[in-house]
Amino acid sequence: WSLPLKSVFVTFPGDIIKNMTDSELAESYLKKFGYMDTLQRSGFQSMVSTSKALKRMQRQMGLEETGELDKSTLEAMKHPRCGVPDVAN
Amino acid sequence: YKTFDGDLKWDSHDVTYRILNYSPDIQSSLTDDAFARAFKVWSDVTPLTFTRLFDGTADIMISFGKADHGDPYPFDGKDGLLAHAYPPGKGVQGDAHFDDDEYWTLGTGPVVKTLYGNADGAMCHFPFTFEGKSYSTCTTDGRPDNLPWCATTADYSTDQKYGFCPSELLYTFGGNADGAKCVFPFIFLGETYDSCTTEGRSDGYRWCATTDNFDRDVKYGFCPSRDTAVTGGNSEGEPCHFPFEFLGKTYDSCTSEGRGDGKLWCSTTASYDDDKKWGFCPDQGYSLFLVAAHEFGHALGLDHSNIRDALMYPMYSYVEDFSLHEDDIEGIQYLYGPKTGPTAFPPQPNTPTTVPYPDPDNTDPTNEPRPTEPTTTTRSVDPTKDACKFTKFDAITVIEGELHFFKDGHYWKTSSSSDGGPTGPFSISERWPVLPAVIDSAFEDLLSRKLYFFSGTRFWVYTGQNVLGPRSIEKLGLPNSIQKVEGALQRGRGKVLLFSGENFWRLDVKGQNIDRGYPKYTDAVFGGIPNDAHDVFQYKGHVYFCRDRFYWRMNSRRQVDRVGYVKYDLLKC
Repeated sequence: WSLPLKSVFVTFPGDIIKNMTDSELAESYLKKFGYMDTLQRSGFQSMVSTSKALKRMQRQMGLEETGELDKSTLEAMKHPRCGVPDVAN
Repeated sequence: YKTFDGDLKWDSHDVTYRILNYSPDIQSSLTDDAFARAFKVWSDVTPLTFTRLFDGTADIMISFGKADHGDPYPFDGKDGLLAHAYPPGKGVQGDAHFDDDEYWTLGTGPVVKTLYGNADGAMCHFPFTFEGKSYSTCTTDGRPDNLPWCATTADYSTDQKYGFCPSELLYTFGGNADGAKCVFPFIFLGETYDSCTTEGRSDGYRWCATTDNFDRDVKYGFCPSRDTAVTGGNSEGEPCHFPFEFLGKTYDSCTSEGRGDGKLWCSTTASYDDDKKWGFCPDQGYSLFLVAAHEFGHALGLDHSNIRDALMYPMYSYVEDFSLHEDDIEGIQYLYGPKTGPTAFPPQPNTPTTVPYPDPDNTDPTNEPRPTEPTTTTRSVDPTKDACKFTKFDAITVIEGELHFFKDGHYWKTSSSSDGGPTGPFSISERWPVLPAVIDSAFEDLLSRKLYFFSGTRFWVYTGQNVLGPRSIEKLGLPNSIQKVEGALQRGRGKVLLFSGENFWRLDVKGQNIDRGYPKYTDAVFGGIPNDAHDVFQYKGHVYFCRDRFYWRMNSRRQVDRVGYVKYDLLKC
């Protein structure tokens, strides 16, 4: 009995633009909190695997270790948190 | 739990902290309290003690900042990163930074401590009713002077209890105007401003002049945010303007329209379409206490935990009845050990005299039985005593320009002219043979050069090697209810203040009697010092009140201008 408003998205001046894609958000999160770099540091020559980094993050956060960017993992990445990296680099 | 590589930790249990600035979101007294409680979370389960310094460099320097705030780890606007801290060490290590683009509260919405009014600083009660209308924020209704106020009970009409809310019309904080309120309009770089502004600043903090001309007087302060103020956006601190127009539609409350993240915002002018002025609406905010307790865990050496309910878990979640998780306790005790001292042991009836001294720590000699109350019995001399190991002295005073520290039959001296450590121990009985081992206080009468020593209810007067006493302190006009004189403070010509408990008396040295109008309450005259100081003396133009390891220094204007360690600043260990 009421149609949902057709939302229009506005860019607000002074807003720190955060509308990244999910994968951009995930990559920036994994790097910022040390999950991605660590693997490189351990000397593995193989290509850094986002999936492994995701598993490490999921383990730290007590999430199911799927290695996938699933819904709960994405939500965790959007949750307010402390700025100290989870993996010291 | 996890610790940082190399188990970084503070090597001393006496950790100091200093609050460098404040957020406009929450009153500074509430911020002080939140930080003190956050430190107490950790001191309750370890031997750690936290002392606040008001100047100089502390172990943990605490500050608020936005986006790029000077270290390599910028914050990111509202939400996202809330704060960060560095593991123990020098320089920036050990410091804690809080993102001031966040809305800082105690986790359940605006926290407003009232000023003035008749509610003695009580908190606002939201909602409250006033003349039949319900208010969930401060209001200026009913006031011709436009000052925001609130009721501190649910119903103003029946209880009549109220107070004023933070506003730039009442006070400012920081700056150089000692908290004076804003003056509107004021002139800045030739322009006239009739409200707070961020002009001239790159950090986005709102400020105002506290005279009508900043260009001439250069007097300013930061504006506290009102509880209705928006955060973030481009109008931080301004209140929402209702109704406002957005994309041709009128809104008379906050909305998430136009945003993909669902966050509530409002315009701070009548038309967002015309002015493009906006900010996020006040929400529950983040608990400064909880976030601070987490960051202080880092500053003490704890890394992130993967236990979801632990305080050191990296994601924020609000907890009403906070208590430290077992994982956090194990982690911090791995670094510093459990808490020792009376609070760690259940009280024992008929406690033997060897009960630990009220505030023992690892510098206290443990082989001596200690009485539960100081007494004036004599003790055997032990030349190996190191003054830097003591946490408390029987008496500290200045004799012939040198600081003297008395303890258990010995005394040490530090020279005011050199920075070397203490010399001694010297034997009290060798220099003043008739004196007992425990001296509660002493002073040198500057006119006659006589030395007065107090122990328990007796006193002695030395003139060179001649001595008069012991005599009862009642002879000086002190009441017989006094157990001991804890401090003596020379005041001008021939007057000395004698401190005991929460009172002090003024002795006329020449007349050997107490002036009329005494005793007075110590904290009524010397505000801001502990009322159970056990040493009081004058040194280099400052008055020192000592308690435990610490001193509170008071300048000639009777302001506490420094708190520090007896051991480092006076004894120069």
